[in-house]
Amino acid sequence: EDDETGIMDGLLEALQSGAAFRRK
Amino acid sequence: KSAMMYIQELKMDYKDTQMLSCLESLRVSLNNNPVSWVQNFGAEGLALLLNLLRKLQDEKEDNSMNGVKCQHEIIRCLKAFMNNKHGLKSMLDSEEGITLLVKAINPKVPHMMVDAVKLLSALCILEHSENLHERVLEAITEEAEKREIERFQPLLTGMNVQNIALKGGCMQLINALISRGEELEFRIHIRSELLRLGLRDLLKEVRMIENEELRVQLIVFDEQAEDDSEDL
Repeated sequence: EDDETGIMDGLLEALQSGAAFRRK
Repeated sequence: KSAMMYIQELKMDYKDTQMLSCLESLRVSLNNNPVSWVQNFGAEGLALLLNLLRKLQDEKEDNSMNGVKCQHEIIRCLKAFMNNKHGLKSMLDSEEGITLLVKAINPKVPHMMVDAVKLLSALCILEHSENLHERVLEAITEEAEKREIERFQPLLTGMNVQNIALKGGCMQLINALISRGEELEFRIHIRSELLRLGLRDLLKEVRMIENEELRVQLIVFDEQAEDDSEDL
């Protein structure tokens, strides 16, 4: 799990698609 | 090249052109090597990158073209470095990391500013024990105080630049800062501050632009404002 990469890519994608802002 | 070789190179007093090619090559290595390589580059490598970025930013107006390119390349390296847990942790542990990213919010260099605002937006929405959006907002506020300007002025100037990606990036950061606020009052305060400073007029123009990325951000902005207004 510590070798996980692509964290920033995932966050940037979620921001761009708007998914990051969906209310929980 | 090994991570240690890059660390040695970053310590050299390279001229801009040499430094730029070193940074470009470092970015490719950070992007394409396994996490263990990035770990070897580690906090020492990060500190060297941040030192170099600070030096270049402090050179102010007499920045050569390559100096600006080096700054942008460092921001790209930081993105690659933060793409895994270890790098991200080192960046958040560093005292200056967020501050220097905030300093890179420079509307005179739109391509670099897009990357800087997007990375800051990503940090705002990151699940973390500390409220990172508060840390980002604090850094934005402190930088503006030093420069004696309104804290959101650089973002609004960025919205006014004829660069659609930059407009989208600025809206992302605005949405990220507002959406992470737990208190209704906080969210309304930030939104009103932005609208009062000129976002209201800028949005009229931005709404006319046909662009999917921008459209998504405008919908988020409007929906959050509506929800908050209902809650109020």
